[in-house]
Amino acid sequence: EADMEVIPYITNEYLRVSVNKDTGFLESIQHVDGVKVQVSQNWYYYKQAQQTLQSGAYSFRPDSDRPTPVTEKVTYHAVRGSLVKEIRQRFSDWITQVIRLYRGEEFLEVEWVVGPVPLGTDLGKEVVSVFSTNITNSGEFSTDSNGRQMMRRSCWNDSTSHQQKKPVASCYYPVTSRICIHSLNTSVELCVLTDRAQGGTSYNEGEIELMVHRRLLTDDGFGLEESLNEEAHGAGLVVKGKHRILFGNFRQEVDDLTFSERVAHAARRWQMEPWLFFASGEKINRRKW
Amino acid sequence: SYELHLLRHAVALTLHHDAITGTSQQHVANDFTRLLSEAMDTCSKKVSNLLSYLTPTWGSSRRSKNNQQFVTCHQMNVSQCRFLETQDAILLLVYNPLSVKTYHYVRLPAIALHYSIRDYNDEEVEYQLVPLPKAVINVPGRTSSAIQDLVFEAENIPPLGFTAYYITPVRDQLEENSYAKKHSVSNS
Repeated sequence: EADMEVIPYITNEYLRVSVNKDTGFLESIQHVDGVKVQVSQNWYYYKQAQQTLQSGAYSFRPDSDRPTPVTEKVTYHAVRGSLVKEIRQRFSDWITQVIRLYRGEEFLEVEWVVGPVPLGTDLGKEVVSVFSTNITNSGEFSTDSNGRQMMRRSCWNDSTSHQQKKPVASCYYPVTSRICIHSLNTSVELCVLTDRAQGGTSYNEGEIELMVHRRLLTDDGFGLEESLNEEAHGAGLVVKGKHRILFGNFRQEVDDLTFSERVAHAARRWQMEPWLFFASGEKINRRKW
Repeated sequence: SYELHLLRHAVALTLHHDAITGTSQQHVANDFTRLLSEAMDTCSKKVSNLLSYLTPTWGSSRRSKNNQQFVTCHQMNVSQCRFLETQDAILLLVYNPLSVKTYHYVRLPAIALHYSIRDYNDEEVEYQLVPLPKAVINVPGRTSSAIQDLVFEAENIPPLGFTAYYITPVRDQLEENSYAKKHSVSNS
C-alpha cells in the first residue's frame, strides 16, 4: 500500500531530494558525499503572437526572449516504497510530473506528461522545462550534438568588441543526450540527460532549459505550408518523456572515472537500455525452470 | 534476411533530415512512422525466432529448438501491454545490447496486487507495486485496465546477453475489486 504523505523530500543511498513545502517546486538535491545544489524546476511556454516572422517546423521565433511560467505553485504528494520513491506534482490540467529516485541509482529521474497544449488567445505555445540552479556558469554550457562529443556553447556574442547577448532563438542548440553547466569556483557540474533529441539552452545564469513540446497555428514561411499542430484521438498531441539529473564535483574522480565520463556512461546506458521480450509461461513447468 | 533488409531500409529512410527534424508535412511524417512500424513488426517475428535458439527448451525434454513465441510491447511508456495483461504466467527475457554488464529497473503494467517473480536461480525477486499517476491512466488512446506498475530490478545482465524471469500474478479477486473501487473513488 503506497503511503501518500506530504513530507517534502525523498532519499536513497546517494541523494536527498527536497521540494519547497509551500510551492511544491523542486528545491534542492544533496549528494551523500556532501555536494549540494539548489535547483528549482518549473514549466514555461513561449507564446506565439501575430508577427512577421513566426515559429514553424523549420524555425523557432518566440515573441519574447523569456517564456511565461505555467504556474506559481504545484500540488504534490509522495509515494514511497523499498525500490522506488516518488514525488508527484501537478502543474496544470495539461502538465503533470513525477520526480523519482530508484534504490541504488545516482540520478534523479523526472517523468513528465505534457499536453494537449491549450490554444488560448495566442497562436500556439512552445513548452520548455527550466531547471534554475545556484551554479555560476558564467553564461557557458555544453551540449552534445551527436551523442558523443560535448561542445561548449554560450549566448554571448564573443565576436563583437562589447559583450552582446544573442536573442534566445539564436542560442538554442541540439541536445541529443545531455546538456551540462558547471561552476569553476565551486567545481560543481550538473547535467540533464534526455530520453530523445531536444532543443536546449542556458539563457540565464545557472539555468538549463529544454524544449519538449510545440503546438503552433502559424507557419514559418519556409515552404512547408503546414503548421506544427499534430493531433491524436481528436485532441492535441500528448507527449510523455523523462529527464535524468546527475551532478557532482567535476574535479573529483570516482572509481577512476571523471564526472564527465560517468555522465557519458549514464547517457549510453540509458540510450542502449535493455530490451524486454515476453513469452507465455504456462508451458514452462516449474522443475524445468 | 528479408525482414532485416526491410528494417534497414526503413531506418535508412528515416535518417533523412526531414524525418529527423520533423520538417515535413504531417502525412509524410505519418508515412515514416508507418514504414518503421511495419518493418519493426516484421522483424519482431525474426527476433523471436532467434531468441528461441538462445533459450533452452522449457516444456519438452528434447534438446530441440524452443518454439516459444516472444513478443515486444511498444506501449510500455504508458503502462500498456495486452499480452502481459492476459497471461497467467510470463517468461520475461531482459536483453542487454551494451558491451558491458548492466542492471535495469523493469516496470510492467500490473493486473494483480501480489506477484511471484523468480530469477534464473529460482530465487524470489523483491518487487514494488507503484500506483500509476492519473495523467498516465488518462493518456488519450490508452485502453489498459492496469492502474499500477510492477517494479523490480533486473541485475547482472551480461553484455550482449540476457537474463530471464518467471513472473506469476497471485490473484485475489475480492482484494482486487475493493482496491479498484477504492482507487476509482480516489481518482474521481
